[in-house]
Amino acid sequence: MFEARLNQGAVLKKLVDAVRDIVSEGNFDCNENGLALQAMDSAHVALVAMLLRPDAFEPYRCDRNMSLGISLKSLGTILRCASNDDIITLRAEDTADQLALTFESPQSDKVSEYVLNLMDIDSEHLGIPDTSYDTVIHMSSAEFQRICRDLQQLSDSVTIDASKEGIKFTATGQLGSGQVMLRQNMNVDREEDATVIEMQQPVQLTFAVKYLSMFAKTTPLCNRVTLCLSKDVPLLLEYKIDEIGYIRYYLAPKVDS
Amino acid sequence: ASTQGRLDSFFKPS
Repeated sequence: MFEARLNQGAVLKKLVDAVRDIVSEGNFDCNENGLALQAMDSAHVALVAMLLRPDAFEPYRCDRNMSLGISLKSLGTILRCASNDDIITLRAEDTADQLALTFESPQSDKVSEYVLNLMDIDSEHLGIPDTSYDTVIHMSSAEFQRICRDLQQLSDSVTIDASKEGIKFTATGQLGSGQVMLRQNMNVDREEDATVIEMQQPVQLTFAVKYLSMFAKTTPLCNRVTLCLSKDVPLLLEYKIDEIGYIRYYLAPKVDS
Repeated sequence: ASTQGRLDSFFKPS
């Protein structure tokens, strides 16, 4: 039996909204570490890894490890039936081919029940090596989203260049080019607007900006984002969900041909 | 010119 009651139901709604354009389906692993999803996009360019820890839920019950094959589109459709302040409970029997979802209003005066048919999904779990990154940037997630949105107008690629000058985002296309330079700044009115750069060594990588923009749809979940860059390895973009979990995105860089 | 890399060359099935 798996049962998990999430007081902040909006977290699950935003989480599914954030990833459903990147991955259409995936196996949600339920075990003593919490509720986790690891899935690649169909082009094998981007990977989503998310975790909601057991303490995100009250209660969290998982009698044995389970893997729930879920269509993110279908789950998103059902979650749209929940209000933002609803408490969401997920429930599945050990051998079930369905996931039951209960949406409960804060005063328990409205209770809705939905059932999602599960899928058999053949997916491999990938090992992600621990990496010591050349440059790590902590910044406002809204600012990151803005930069992606602006530069996407110019090109389908964005080059991120970390040097002692700061972090430069550049896009060059047919109409011209654009660049945004971010410098370390901790002297800000709101802590979430600070830009903190931890640079071991300079690094320059180019990425498909459409993926960066899709990752940036996670902005409503977290006002901070961390970018981790190393030469010739995938970008790691991390959004922490309060103290209860995270969404991490990995993106393969473009390579000179 | 650049081509899009794939994650398969970085992450292996565990």
